[in-house]
Amino acid sequence: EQLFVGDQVLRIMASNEEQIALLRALGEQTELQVDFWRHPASPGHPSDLRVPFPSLQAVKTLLESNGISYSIMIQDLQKLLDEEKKAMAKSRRTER
Amino acid sequence: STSTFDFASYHTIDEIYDWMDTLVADHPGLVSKLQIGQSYENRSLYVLKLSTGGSNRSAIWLDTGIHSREWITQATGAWTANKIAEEYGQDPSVTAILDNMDIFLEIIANPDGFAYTHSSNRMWRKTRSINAGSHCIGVDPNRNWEAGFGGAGASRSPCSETYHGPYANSEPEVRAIVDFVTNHGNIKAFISIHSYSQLLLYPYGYTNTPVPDHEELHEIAERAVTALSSLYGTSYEYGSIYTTIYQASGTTVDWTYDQGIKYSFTFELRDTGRYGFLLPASQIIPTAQETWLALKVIMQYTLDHPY
Repeated sequence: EQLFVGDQVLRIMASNEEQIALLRALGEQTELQVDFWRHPASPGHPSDLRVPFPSLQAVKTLLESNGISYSIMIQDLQKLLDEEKKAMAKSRRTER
Repeated sequence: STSTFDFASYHTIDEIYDWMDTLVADHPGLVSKLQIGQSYENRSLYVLKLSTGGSNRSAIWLDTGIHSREWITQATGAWTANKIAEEYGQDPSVTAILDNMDIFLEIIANPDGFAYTHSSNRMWRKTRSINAGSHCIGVDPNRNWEAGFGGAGASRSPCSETYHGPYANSEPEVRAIVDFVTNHGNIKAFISIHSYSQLLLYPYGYTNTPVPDHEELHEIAERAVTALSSLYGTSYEYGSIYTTIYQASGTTVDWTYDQGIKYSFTFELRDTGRYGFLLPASQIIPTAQETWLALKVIMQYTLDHPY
């Protein structure tokens, strides 16, 4: 089972086409293993990027050095996944 | 009985497939289950047919879960199938639609990916086909259709989440729908349901050229979104795929529109990014309820405006 401990989802707001292109290029860098949950569309539209824990520093540095603003949408993905799994198990145990 | 199925919870493929049989058993004169093909890993591709009879009636198609990790969509699909079955004979609009048209609903359009999200990788989006010459698995089934296939807005890299695949319809999950739609020949509305970001979109995605029916589709989308928002105030944007989000080639509804299915739409359900694909189960029913209002607008319009 793939675990996502420490992975974050970043909400990124590109302000121009150049930054959009940069984000798209970021998505193509296979070694970073990032995953766009919401792809970069146009300036002013948010995009959401899941970043594996080992790539976090590199991605954040790249965003900051290019003046691309972002916030952390999901702090630790695995925590949410664990909650979801727990809710499913609980639901299955409940007699209906 | 369907009354023991918890629509407010997420379920595995086996649970959903078992429930489909109980839905059929509970509504024997209305609901039937068709197998339209098999997935890459040989799972059955099932479609629920809701029909009051007649041969080759015009029809409405709904599918959910073509991107497997978008769990809110499969959950909404199950709720919707049950809702349609229960409302026939009760709700005048649903009754009129089903008295004249059939509804086909594919709840798990990407079963291999869905099973994989439960067993190995909750974030899996694509199919599970092996790509020759690459260690990366899967094709994006919403880039694999014969509509601007391989153009901008799809990736040629098998490692990308938007990999278009080696050729159009390479994925059996896509091919099965293509064959079904083509053989049926009388599908008048096609609605493909995704999540997230709260959008109602219509063709095209592969080009910024507006479709000939742009104005009509825009007006239907506006009405549908107004109905959807009336329940909980959920905010939706609407427009063509290209102008509202981004260029995307080889998408489902671009192909269906080009096949002559005028009322082709694609949804992006809740949310706008607080949880993304991990939308809590407590939001399944509100999401399905509001989506239902929009679906009814599109279905009713399809009935009232034959072509």
